[in-house]
Amino acid sequence: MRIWAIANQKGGVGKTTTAITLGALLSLEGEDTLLVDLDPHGSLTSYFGFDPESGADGVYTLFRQMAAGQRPSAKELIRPTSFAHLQVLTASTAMATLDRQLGTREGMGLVLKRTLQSLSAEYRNVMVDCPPMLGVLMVNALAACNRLLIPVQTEFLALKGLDRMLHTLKMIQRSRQIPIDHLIVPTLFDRHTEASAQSLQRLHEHYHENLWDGVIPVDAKFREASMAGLPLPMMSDTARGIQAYRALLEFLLDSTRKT
Amino acid sequence: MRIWAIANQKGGVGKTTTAITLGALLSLEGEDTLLVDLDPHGSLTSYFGFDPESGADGVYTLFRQMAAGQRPSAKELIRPTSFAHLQVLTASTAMATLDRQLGTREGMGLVLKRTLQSLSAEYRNVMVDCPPMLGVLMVNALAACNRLLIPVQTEFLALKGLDRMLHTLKMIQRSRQIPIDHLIVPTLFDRHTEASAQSLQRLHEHYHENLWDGVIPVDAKFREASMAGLPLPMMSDTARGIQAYRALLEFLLDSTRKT
Ligand SMILES: Nc1ncnc2c1ncn2[C@@H]1O[C@H](COP(=O)(O)OP(=O)(O)OP(=O)(O)O)[C@@H](O)[C@H]1O
Ligand SMILES: Nc1ncnc2c1ncn2[C@@H]1O[C@H](COP(=O)(O)OP(=O)(O)OP(=O)(O)O)[C@@H](O)[C@H]1O
Ligand SMILES: [Mg+2]
Ligand SMILES: [Mg+2]
Repeated sequence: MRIWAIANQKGGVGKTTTAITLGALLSLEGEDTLLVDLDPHGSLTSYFGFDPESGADGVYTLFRQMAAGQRPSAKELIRPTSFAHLQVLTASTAMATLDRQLGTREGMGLVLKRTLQSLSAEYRNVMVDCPPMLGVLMVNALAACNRLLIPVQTEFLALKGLDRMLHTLKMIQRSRQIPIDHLIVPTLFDRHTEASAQSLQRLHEHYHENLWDGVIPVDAKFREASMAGLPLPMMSDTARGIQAYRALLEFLLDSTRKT
Repeated sequence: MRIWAIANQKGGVGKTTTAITLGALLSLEGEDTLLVDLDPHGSLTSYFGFDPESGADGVYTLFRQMAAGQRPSAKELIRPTSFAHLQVLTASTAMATLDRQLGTREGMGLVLKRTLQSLSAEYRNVMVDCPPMLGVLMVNALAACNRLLIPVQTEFLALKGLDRMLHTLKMIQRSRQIPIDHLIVPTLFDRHTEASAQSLQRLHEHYHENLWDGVIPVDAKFREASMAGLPLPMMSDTARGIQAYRALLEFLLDSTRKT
């Protein structure tokens, strides 16, 4: 089972868009795919028409199960979407209280890992969307994943923040003693602005080891898709953004095969 | 003293850009202005060349002072920038642990409010930049401010998130029993995409009471300014983005005068 976490402490860099788009592309290939929303703000959850305020059972329930000494089980919590082979484990705003309530308790960093272990027969792929903040939710994603994608907007402020994300990653790897294979994905690339091109060059100079050599371009179709509540791959085959994500997926599947 | 918090749980909507740009415009008028960075990711801090990883004293020190039973004092912590009348209270990545360590302790929501009370003779304006997550840091901003600005990207996913931000605001107002005057500011408006225009229309239909009637347009100059480490008002008088922020500031100063 592929478990890909999509994380970056910087906000608005395309984490949710990446999780949904890659998940949708994989489901269109006929592979059973689960999208997990770990962001209390619930962008992914509301994208598929669920309400993060409703308090309905989802990720938060898993933490409550674990805190009560039970084995976390998602079977009753996973929701279907209107797209074949694509299901969602939803977020709720109550998750914003988890750090305060459970943060220092033993084992709360392994809730998601435990949950996904019992789902390995049912899903080929799991995409985990993270909140833009380091806390128990992001730690869960990093502990559960076998690959980490870091979307980085091709602009200066976001590049400064990348060092911090990589610093966080090193910290987590040291405490969990597991290496996490990561890939930096340049997003929201605007070929008309000089600052975008310069930022991309800097990325290649400073991070080339773990950098995907493509870019995800700015594509207004993503906004249209979110308006329609459809993942963009379900709306268009030819959009520039989709072709870029398809190239990214091929790169990821190729390099996964080698491992 | 004007204390404006700039908050939204959705990431990447222009919070830091709004705090820096409004702060810079006010400092160019000769008014002493303090920028406070409450985001552990430290976008505002690194914009001005400081390092949020360095652990240097800043906002985090205020929380430690309060937790140790002292009155929080920022006098030694505030840093100058290379711009007249503009100073910064910096963030550090250690702030990401505050919810876990201090979240449930009494009074930790009032650290910033207490700190700013002793600075009212020194600054005419305080802009407080918030992290994209509900927690003790955002609660501090809402408790300390006398006005709240909510930047909202003019696109569908961000609109869905606005309800959650307003819901959070109601919750905080109820528990603090203070009304917080808020203004919704449409940002990253792209006049070429249909989805942007439709989102703006929805904003006017559903939120017109607390909505600024202007928009902040997408302007590539903001990316250039962040690359140069300069607030955009220091680089350009005529940029579209600056004219829009100037109109926003006029609106804010006019409506503040009435209160
Ligand atoms: N390639 C793209 N082209 C154009 N718009 C995009 C692209 N990718 C994402 N967007 C838009 O940019 C905004 C931010 O994207 P998204 O919400 O996926 O980021 P995020 O990192 O998940 O944000 P958060 O930090 O709030 O979780 C959204 O409005 C989305 O529609
Ligand atoms: N009006 C604008 N035109 C073009 N780019 C903009 C504009 N406002 C902000 N940006 C760019 O959009 C990105 C997000 O802005 P910013 O970092 O201010 O958002 P934020 O809400 O503070 O994000 P976070 O949630 O991470 O704190 C930045 O790269 C910034 O340069
Ligand atoms: Mg997101
Ligand atoms: Mg910010």
